[in-house]
Amino acid sequence: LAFDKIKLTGFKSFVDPTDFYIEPGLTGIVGPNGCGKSNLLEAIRWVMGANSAKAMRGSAMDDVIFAGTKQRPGRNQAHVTLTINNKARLAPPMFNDDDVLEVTRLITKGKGSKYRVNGQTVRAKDVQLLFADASTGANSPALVRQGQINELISAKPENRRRILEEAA
Amino acid sequence: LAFDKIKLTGFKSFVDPTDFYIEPGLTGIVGPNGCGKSNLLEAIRWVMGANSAKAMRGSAMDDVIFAGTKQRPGRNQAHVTLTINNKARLAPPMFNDDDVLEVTRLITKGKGSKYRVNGQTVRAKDVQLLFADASTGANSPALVRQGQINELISAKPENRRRILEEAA
Amino acid sequence: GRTRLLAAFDIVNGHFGRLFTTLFGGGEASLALTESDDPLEAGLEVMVSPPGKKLGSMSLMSGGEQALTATALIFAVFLSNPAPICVLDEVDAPLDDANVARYCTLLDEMTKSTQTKFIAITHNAVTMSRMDRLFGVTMAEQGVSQLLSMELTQAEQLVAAE
Amino acid sequence: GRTRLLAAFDIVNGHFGRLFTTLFGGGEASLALTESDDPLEAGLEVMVSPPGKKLGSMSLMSGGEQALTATALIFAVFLSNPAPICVLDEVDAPLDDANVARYCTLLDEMTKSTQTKFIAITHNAVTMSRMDRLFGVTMAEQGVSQLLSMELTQAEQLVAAE
Ligand SMILES: Nc1ncnc2c1ncn2[C@@H]1O[C@H](COP(=O)(O)OP(=O)(O)OP(=O)(O)O)[C@@H](O)[C@H]1O
Ligand SMILES: Nc1ncnc2c1ncn2[C@@H]1O[C@H](COP(=O)(O)OP(=O)(O)OP(=O)(O)O)[C@@H](O)[C@H]1O
Ligand SMILES: [Mg+2]
Ligand SMILES: [Mg+2]
Repeated sequence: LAFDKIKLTGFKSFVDPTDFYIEPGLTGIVGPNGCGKSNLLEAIRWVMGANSAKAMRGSAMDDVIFAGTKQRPGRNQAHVTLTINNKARLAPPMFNDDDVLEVTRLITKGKGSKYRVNGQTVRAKDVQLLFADASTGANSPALVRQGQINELISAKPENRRRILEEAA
Repeated sequence: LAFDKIKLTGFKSFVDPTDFYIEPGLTGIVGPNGCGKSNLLEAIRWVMGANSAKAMRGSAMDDVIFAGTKQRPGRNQAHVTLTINNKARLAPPMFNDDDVLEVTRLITKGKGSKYRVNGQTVRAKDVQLLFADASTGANSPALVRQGQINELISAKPENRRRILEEAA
Repeated sequence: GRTRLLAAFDIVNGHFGRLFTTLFGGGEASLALTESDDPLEAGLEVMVSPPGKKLGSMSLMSGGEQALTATALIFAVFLSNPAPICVLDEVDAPLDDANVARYCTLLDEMTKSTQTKFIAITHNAVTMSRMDRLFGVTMAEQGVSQLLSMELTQAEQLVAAE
Repeated sequence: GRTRLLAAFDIVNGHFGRLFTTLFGGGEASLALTESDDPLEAGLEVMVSPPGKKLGSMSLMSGGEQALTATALIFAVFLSNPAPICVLDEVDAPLDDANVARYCTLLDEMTKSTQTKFIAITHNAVTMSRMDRLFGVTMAEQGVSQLLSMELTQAEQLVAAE
């Protein structure tokens, strides 16, 4: 599988629909403190089925919905769509007939998240399995959150061992 | 009290006697990773009576003694001397007759630390009180260790409140 | 004990609000003692509103915003009882250049309002350029540190890529 | 479960030793499972010997050395089972320029040996100059993020002090 594009709408500070094309090689993301760079990484983990609001710096999952600013009202929904190239046909059977897979997660205030793959409603578990089979997912060790290096350094040896379980 | 100079001998990577003159205003300390910058701050906290080896990245206080390199043998002792300007006569009575106070901490492998002020042997407690009275000391909030900002951010609210107790 | 903690809280909170606005170039913030009737058991909460953004807890801020807020808190405690020496070990690491510039300006102001000597350990080029003097630490001999007085250009070479 | 963990350990340890030496430009390091006869309850210890320095535990290293070592460990786990996407959020923050340069060289090598797309969030000028492309995130409207494709000079202006 290859990830080609991610589209964010109403997700944290990305209130207006934003397309981020993910190209091969090394892509750098820069900008001042607080402008939204880490929010992009959180959107990737979120659409893959991240289920810990705390790991997204919130106290509840609704905290990922654009909360409004002094000039703009908050939103009631947030959705993120990940576009996957499946030409290699490595997806799980239930999704493996298409060249392109669009995985969407939509959250509505007070009503939780819904998931769709190419328009078809699926369970969170189906989405998590899709990404797990592709050696990725919300808890992939390749997604290094800000401060995670420090957590690894100060982790107790028993907790540090858990990083091996992602490789096993 | 004003701190004028610190001299390190055999302290961590500062094996050869090193004088660091502390001047007014802003002094910057630079250098590559692992060259010894944080060791300098630890020497300041150590001579003021720091008693937690763990807060100095060691498992025992003997870990501050120069451990040797591939070309140089390790040492048996480390000592740090802090030179204090006491013209304002703000030191505790037992030390308050001199313009200049030299506070030395000496550690000997397997034998613990000794403290001297202007040549006279004193207890660790006397040194800690001297610095506490001067609004400083090994646990002064003004001595911000590498990573301490992160600790403050991720601290539980009850632990974060302790920073106020330094001000009280 | 309790009266002293509340009195210290007020003084620190006063400094904190002012320092936050200085470091962020705007916005406001305040401290709160919570979750306990006994201030000696209470938690210290930090409520922040960076310029143009809504009021929220410090935990929702970006990494750099959190670091700058924690720095304002440490300096607020410091100003309530200034020490003769203040050492800051890589406090500027997560800050962008605009925030580093305001942090250095604040250090300048504190040298004028206190007798404190400041030592900043840094990898940041902006901070280096704002210091009154620089010392470089090198390991010309592997594993052995040496301390050397340096000019800005020498220091830049010391930390530049090989 | 136990056999798989031990097999994974060997693979990761092999990558780790090599990556450590690459990132540090020398020296050696290895992992160890300790404190328990059952590997499912064991701790993961990291023994390191940076160039010219004695063997010791990771906890005695400098802040930057620890970060570089942890980065080698994360990449070792990654290489044992490469993901289609790898995002690194400010992993280079505590590194000096020489270490950042080696980190970027390693990223280059990994783009050649894997199909992985890499995204590095960074404030570091050296890292920015080593990327294949740059995106800037701005908040022209307060509190609202925008994503824009950028050239290096534009990106440098975006993060420069005001
Ligand atoms: N639900 C939300 N609605 C609106 N804005 C939000 C929401 N959640 C977070 N934000 C905003 O997003 C900003 C944080 O963005 P982010 O953490 O991505 O910054 P960053 O670019 O990574 O900064 P740094 O360089 O400091 O790490 C915060 O200032 C916060 O105001
Ligand atoms: N007892 C000791 N004897 C000899 N060397 C020691 C001893 N304790 C620590 N060191 C060395 O000191 C080095 C760490 O120095 P320090 O933490 O001051 O680095 P630093 O300049 O702060 O680096 P960074 O920029 O990465 O934070 C380590 O590499 C370690 O080898
Ligand atoms: Mg961030
Ligand atoms: Mg350091």
